[in-house]
Amino acid sequence: SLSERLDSIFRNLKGSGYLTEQNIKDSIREIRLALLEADVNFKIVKNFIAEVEKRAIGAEVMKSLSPGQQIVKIVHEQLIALMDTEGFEMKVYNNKLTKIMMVGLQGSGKTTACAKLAAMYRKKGIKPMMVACDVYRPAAIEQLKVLGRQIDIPVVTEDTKDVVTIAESALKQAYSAFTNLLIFDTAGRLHIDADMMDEVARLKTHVKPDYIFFVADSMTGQDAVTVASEFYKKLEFDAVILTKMDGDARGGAALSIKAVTGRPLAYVGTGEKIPDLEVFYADRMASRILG
Amino acid sequence: VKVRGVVDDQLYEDLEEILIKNDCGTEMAERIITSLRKEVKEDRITDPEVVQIYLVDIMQNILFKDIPDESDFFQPPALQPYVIAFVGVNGTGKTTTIGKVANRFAQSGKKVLIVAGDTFRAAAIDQVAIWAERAGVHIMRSEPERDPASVIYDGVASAVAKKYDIVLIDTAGRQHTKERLMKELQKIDRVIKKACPEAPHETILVVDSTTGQNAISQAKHFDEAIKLTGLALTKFDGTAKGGIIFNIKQNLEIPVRLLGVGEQIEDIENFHTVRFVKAFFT
Ligand SMILES: Nc1nc2c(ncn2[C@@H]2O[C@H](COP(=O)(O)OP(=O)(O)OP(=O)(O)O)[C@@H](O)[C@H]2O)c(=O)[nH]1
Ligand SMILES: Nc1nc2c(ncn2[C@@H]2O[C@H](COP(=O)(O)OP(=O)(O)OP(=O)(O)O)[C@@H](O)[C@H]2O)c(=O)[nH]1
Ligand SMILES: [Mg+2]
Ligand SMILES: [Mg+2]
Repeated sequence: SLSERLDSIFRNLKGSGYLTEQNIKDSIREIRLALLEADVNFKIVKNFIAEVEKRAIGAEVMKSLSPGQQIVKIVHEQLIALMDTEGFEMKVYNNKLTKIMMVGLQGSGKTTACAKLAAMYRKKGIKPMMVACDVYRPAAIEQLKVLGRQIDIPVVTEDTKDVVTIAESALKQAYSAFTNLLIFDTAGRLHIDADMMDEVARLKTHVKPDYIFFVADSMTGQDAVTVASEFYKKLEFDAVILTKMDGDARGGAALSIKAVTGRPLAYVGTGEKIPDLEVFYADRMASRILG
Repeated sequence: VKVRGVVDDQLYEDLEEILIKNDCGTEMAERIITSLRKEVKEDRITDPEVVQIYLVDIMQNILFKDIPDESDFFQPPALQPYVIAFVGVNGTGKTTTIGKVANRFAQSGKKVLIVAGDTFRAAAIDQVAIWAERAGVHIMRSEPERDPASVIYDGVASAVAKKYDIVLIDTAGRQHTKERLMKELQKIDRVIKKACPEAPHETILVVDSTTGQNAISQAKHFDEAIKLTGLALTKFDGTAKGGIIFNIKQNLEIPVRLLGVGEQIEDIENFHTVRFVKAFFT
C-alpha cells in the first residue's frame, strides 16, 4: 500500500515534527505511481500532486503518525475533497414526473442501472416506469422487458427505430399512469460517433430530462477523461454512476471523470443483481484508489 | 509522433508519457524506456526520429516474442470440432465477438455451432440467438436459468456427434474476484473436456480496449482458473489504445488474437502487431 511504501522511504528519517520539502519530493514519485496504477488520468495526477505539494510543505506531522502516514493522510483527504458529492441527491416526488436518462459507452451497465434505480426508488414509494430506447443492440429491448418483469415495473416499447417517437409515447403513457419516475435506457455509443451523439442530444431536447446519468465502467483506464469530457460537452450530464465496483478495479476513473466534468459521482454498481446499487461515498472511493 | 529535436531526458519523459496515457502502465512504461535508453546509448543514436523507430521495434518485439508469425484465427487446424470458448468480465463484448467470428467462419464454408452458455443474464440467450441467425449458423440453447455447464456439455457433445467444424461457446460475464463464478468456469472447462478431451482448443479472454490496469488482474485470474490461449481486444474503434496488452504479453505470455472494431458483424480482424504498434503512436 502507499503508506507502507512511503514508510520505507522515511525509515531512516528522524522525525522533525514538520514535513520538509525533501520528505515531499521523495514521496511524490510513490504517490504518482500509486495514482497511475489506479488508473487516474496522468494529467489529473500532475495537477493533484501539485496540490498535495502545496498542502504538505510545512505541514505538521501529528504525534500519532509517521511522516509517511501523514503524507498519505493529506493525499487521502485531498482525494475525498475532490470527489465530494456535495450532497447530490436525486429529487423525486410523489406528485410530479421526474425524468432521467442513462448514457454512456457500450457495455458500461446502463440497462442494468435503469432497473436497479427503478427498484431502489420503488422501495421509497415512488412509481417508476422504464423506456426502451436502445433500438440497435440485439435483444436490448427484450433485456429491459425481462428486467422490468423481474421487478414488476412497466417498460415502454414502440415498434420504431426513432427514439424520439418512443420517447413521445413514453411521456404520454407516464402521465396517464401517474408515473413519477420515468427512466430512459439508451444504446451504448462512442463519444466519437457524431450521429449517435446527435441522437442522444435530440432525445435530451425532446424529453427534457431532469437528470442525465453518465454510466461509466470502474475499470476504465486513461481514456475516461476523453470519453467523459466529450459526453459532457454534448449533453452536460448531471451525475455519474460508476459500475462493476464489485470487481478489483481501483477505480481511478472516478477521480478523472469528476475532475474533468465537475459532476458528482452519485451511485455505484456493486454487482449484477437488482439490489446491487449503492450511494457513492468519497472516503470509500479514496481508500480504494490508494489501494 | 511530434517530439523534440534532441535526444535528452525530456525526450524519454515525453515518450514515457505517451506509453502511460495509452494504458501501458507504469511498470511496462519504465521497462520499455529503460530498454530504449540502453539500446540508444549502445548504438550512439542522436536522432530522435531514430529513437522512435527503436521504440516501435522494442514494442513490436514484446508482442512478437515466441510467436514470430501471426496465425490466422480463421484458419485453425482442421479438427472436428475445433472448440473456442469466450470468457471475460461483464460487458466486454463476448457475445458480439462470437457473432462476428461465427459469421467469418461460416463465410469460409465451415459448419459452425454457437453454444448459448450464458443462461443467467436477462435476454442473453435471445441476444446470441439473433447473432446466430445473422451469421447463418446453428445454435445450441436451453431455457434460462439452466446450469450453463449442462448446456455447454450438450453443445459440445452434439458438435462432436454431428461433426461440426467449429464450436463457439458463449459464457456469462463474471468478475474474476468472485470465487463461485470462477469455480463455475472451471466446471465448464471440465465438462467441455468430458465431451471432447482435447477441447477447448482456444480459450479467449475478451477485454475491452478502454480497460486500464485492471486488465492485468483479469488476465491473471482467468488464466489461473482456466488456461487462456489468447485475448480478443474489443471496442478498438473508440479512442483507447489498449496499452495493457504489452504487460499481459510480457508477464503472462498471452497474445492478442482478435481485434473488435465496431458493432456490426463484419467488424472483426485478426490481430496484427505491426499495424497495432503503428496505431499506438498516431
Ligand atoms: N459485476 C457487475 N456487473 C454489472 C454491473 N452492472 C452491470 N453489470 C453487468 O455488465 C454487463 C453489461 O450490462 P448492461 O446493463 O447490458 O450494459 P449496457 O451499458 O446497457 O450495455 P449496452 O446497452 O450494450 O451499451 C451485464 O453482464 C450486466 O449484468 C455491476 O455493478 N457489477
Ligand atoms: N463499438 C464497439 N462496440 C462493441 C464492440 N464489441 C462489442 N460491442 C458492444 O458492446 C456492448 C456489449 O457487448 P456484448 O457482446 O453484450 O458483451 P458481453 O461481454 O457478451 O456482455 P455480458 O455477456 O453481459 O458480460 C454491446 O453494445 C456491443 O454492441 C466493438 O468492437 N466495438
Ligand atoms: Mg443496454
Ligand atoms: Mg454476453
